[in-house]
Amino acid sequence: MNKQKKISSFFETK
Amino acid sequence: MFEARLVQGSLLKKVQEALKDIVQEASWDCTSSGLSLQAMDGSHVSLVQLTLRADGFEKYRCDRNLAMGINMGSMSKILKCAGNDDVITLKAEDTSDRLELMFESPKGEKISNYEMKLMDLDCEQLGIPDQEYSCSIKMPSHEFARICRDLSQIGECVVITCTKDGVQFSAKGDMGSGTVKMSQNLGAEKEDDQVTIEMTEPVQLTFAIKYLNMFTKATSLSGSVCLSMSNDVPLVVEYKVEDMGHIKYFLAPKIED
Repeated sequence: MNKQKKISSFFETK
Repeated sequence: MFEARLVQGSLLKKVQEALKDIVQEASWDCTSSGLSLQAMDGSHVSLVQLTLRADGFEKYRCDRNLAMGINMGSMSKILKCAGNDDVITLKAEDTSDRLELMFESPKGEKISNYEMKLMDLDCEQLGIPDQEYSCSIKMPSHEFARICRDLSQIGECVVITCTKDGVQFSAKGDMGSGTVKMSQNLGAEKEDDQVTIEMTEPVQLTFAIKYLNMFTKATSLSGSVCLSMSNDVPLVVEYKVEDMGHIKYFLAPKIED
């Protein structure tokens, strides 16, 4: 089963 | 004082159409170098980044950096009041809580003025690193829109596979499956009709099609679209906004648990 990742898990918060 | 005058006002109308389904509220950041916006969709699966450079406007003035909190639904309603051939001017005082929008018909016989309330937004901003991608695919934007629309009838997810032979989009669902393959085509007469693939290593990623379909609202902005992919990182779908900037959509992949 594929799980949808959140975009924020790839980029750091400024 | 912030003031930006765009003779080709239809560009701003198209940009707004390309953003409004994904983002409900966004901070439009105005600096001396131009207008920019970064916002995530409500589920934080995708992110959109807009850049409109100051030199793309006929007149541009920004004395102090401004972050204008805008309700995108309101902005759409007001921009729909502008004709496609109208010149659009945006204006805001440094401390104002309102954005003024002026629409001038090409011959100047009709001038409409609207004011929109701005909002206080506390937006989380993400740092997007400049990175090299394993695959970059440039293709006609209408073909990409068509593929996303067609495959969304088949399933909720699309698997994008890029190899040196081409790029393949596939979807599976209860009723069956579908696959569309695009091969490199450098012989097309118009540059926008070309399909070009630059690849350093093959990539295969799975995405929710509904987001890709929302991104294709930007199709009218540009004849071509660029998809950039590396394994296990977000896809970038980029549309140029004439020679003044771009809209980039980032979409997080679905990854096996």
